[in-house]
Amino acid sequence: LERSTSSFSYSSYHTLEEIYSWIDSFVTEHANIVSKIQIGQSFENRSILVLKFSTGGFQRQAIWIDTGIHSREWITHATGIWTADKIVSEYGKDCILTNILDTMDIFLEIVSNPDGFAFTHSMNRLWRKNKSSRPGVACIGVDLNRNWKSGFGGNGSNDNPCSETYHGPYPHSEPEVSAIVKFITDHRNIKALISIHSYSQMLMYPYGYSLEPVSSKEELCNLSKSAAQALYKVHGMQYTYGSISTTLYMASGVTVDWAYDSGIKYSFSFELRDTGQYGFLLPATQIIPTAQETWMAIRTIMIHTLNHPY
Amino acid sequence: QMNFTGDQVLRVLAKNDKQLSLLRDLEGLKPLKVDFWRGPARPSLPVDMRVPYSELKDVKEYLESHGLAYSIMIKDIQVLLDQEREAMAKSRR
Repeated sequence: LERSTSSFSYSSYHTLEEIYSWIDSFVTEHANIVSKIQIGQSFENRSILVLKFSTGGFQRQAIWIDTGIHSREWITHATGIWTADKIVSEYGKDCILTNILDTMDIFLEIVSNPDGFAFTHSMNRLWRKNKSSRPGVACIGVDLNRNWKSGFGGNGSNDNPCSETYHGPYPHSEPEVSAIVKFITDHRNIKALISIHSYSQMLMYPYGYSLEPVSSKEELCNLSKSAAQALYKVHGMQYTYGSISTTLYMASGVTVDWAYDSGIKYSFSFELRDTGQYGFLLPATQIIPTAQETWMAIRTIMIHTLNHPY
Repeated sequence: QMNFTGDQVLRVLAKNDKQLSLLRDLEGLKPLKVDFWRGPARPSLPVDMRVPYSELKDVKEYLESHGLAYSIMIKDIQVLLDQEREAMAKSRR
């Protein structure tokens, strides 16, 4: 196992053990600004870890970022790891990020679905859901991005346990989802939520469960546009943006709808780059370019959140 | 590790909503056989689906018989997965 982050390759894919070992080294090496919080246990009792980036204060306004909720989308975990390193390396250098961290905290959950992720390394590279099972139910796993309360069980989710978009028996039934719900609800001061998925090359905001526009639609649309433009400038990747239901399709019980309905106005979901060749199986050579462009969009959303308190 | 040798990912471009619903029907016709990577959304967006080797002939016939234009985005998934594993091992070395 690596003993320090200096030998960790940010342009490679890693196993769960390697990522968790990296997290421990990363927190040790940057203890002045990063700490590790365990927010729960997965269905198979793996730790669910969140990195907290903070320069002090108590219960500051904060930004939540999660990657890896669909386990086979390895590019999102890799983007999360790179983003963590970017935050600590840019603090004190990039004045925008420095302003953000001098005022707000950032929470980053890199492996939101540890059981599914471990399973993609051990048995099935194309596994998407978590690994929960229930007596009498033949198929395993719930789509953790259909298990959230808002719009639960609606269009764009499936009540068949064998489907890839199975929403689960009831809202927040999955420990991986309920851990985030509890953490965010207890915190009470999360002002932006960014959930990173792959792939379609889109930046989207609520709702997925309804075609009705959210009350902040205009602001979210404009912010998406700015973020997509910032992303485009890095490597020329053109993103589409809009609400989930009007840009992509109806999808009920998704993270960002719950976040918005829970009072987190700046709620966004990324679907990372689609080169038309690999789907979510992006080669490792594309990890850093993907992370670089995504960072500029995340940064745009974060500074907007800082400058528009609510 | 499950082996996906011969599985392909087809990228389908539906011209209209009717063709989109034909793709949705396919999921029902081939339960657990078609794995949508990009699900049927709207005509302007591609639909990507992984089809196991054993189902390829049927699925391609279904697409062609309904005039659904498709291309092979990934010719053999296992080749990509093997490259991914090799890249990880190389990085570790």
